[in-house]
Amino acid sequence: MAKWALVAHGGAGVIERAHLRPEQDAAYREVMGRVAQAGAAVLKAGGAALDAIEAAIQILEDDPLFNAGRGAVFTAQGDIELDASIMDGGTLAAGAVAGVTRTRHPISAARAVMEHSPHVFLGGEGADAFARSQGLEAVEPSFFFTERRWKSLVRELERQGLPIPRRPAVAPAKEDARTALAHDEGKRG
Amino acid sequence: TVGVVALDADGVVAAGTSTGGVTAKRWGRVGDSPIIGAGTYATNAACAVSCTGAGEYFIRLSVARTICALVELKGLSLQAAVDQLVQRDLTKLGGEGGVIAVAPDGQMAWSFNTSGMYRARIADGEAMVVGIYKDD
Repeated sequence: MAKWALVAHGGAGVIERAHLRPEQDAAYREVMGRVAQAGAAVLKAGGAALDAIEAAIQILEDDPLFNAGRGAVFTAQGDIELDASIMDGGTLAAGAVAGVTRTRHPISAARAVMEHSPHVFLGGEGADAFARSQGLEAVEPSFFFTERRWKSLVRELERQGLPIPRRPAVAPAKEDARTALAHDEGKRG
Repeated sequence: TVGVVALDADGVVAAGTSTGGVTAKRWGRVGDSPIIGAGTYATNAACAVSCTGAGEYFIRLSVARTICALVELKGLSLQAAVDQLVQRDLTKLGGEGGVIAVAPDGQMAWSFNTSGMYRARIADGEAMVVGIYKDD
């Protein structure tokens, strides 16, 4: 029996070989492997499952290839609203946040709710404020912006016949190379 | 959506999920990811689960908690439980997505009814596996 184990996902959807260029395929595999290795390093050293999860998810939240943290999708209003949750199977302790817009790592906010509040689920500005009160890193909403997600929003709103919000004024003018690699692959979640 | 489940050397399992939701969401829509029991659940009595997909379906099926219940109360293997929820129940309801899971005895599982899911798993004494497509 394995002493420790870890499984990670980066989203599911319409993802077919014909849709990903070789460099896109390689980029996703590289990150998923790095995420697994980062979590495994924590577990190999005797660390807690919660620590492995937080370390691994922070990598995914910082990587613009994935719909979480930086690189997340936009709402119809042109904002980015992030949700996260975490649960400890040993104690049934749990924490969650929804609709945060200024907390760099929502998974850490969820863990802070679990460990440092009497609550399970905080939402919106209150969740961001709680995260700040716990010393978690706060960022401007523009930190999460990526050009490909903005383009996806514009396409979706045009399809639905809804108004296009003003592009965020502080959005980066140019796409970075890694984000430009990725296309909108029709992920579900 | 992204998620990770883990079993540590003390035999404790845990689960975490993080997401930006769906493109062009309105009205303060919240999916399953932050909802304990729907997108995320963990109990040492069964397993730890993280979900990704069309959140409204995962909420209605309480997917993460139900997988744990199937393992704990019905005695299903972890793979059988995740397949029942994803390949049977979720698909029957018209929902799309996938789940990952790990159990205190070291079982690991994933299941998805979409054409792909970015995924990886690794365990003590086992080589890392990374996949994207259904046939990976």
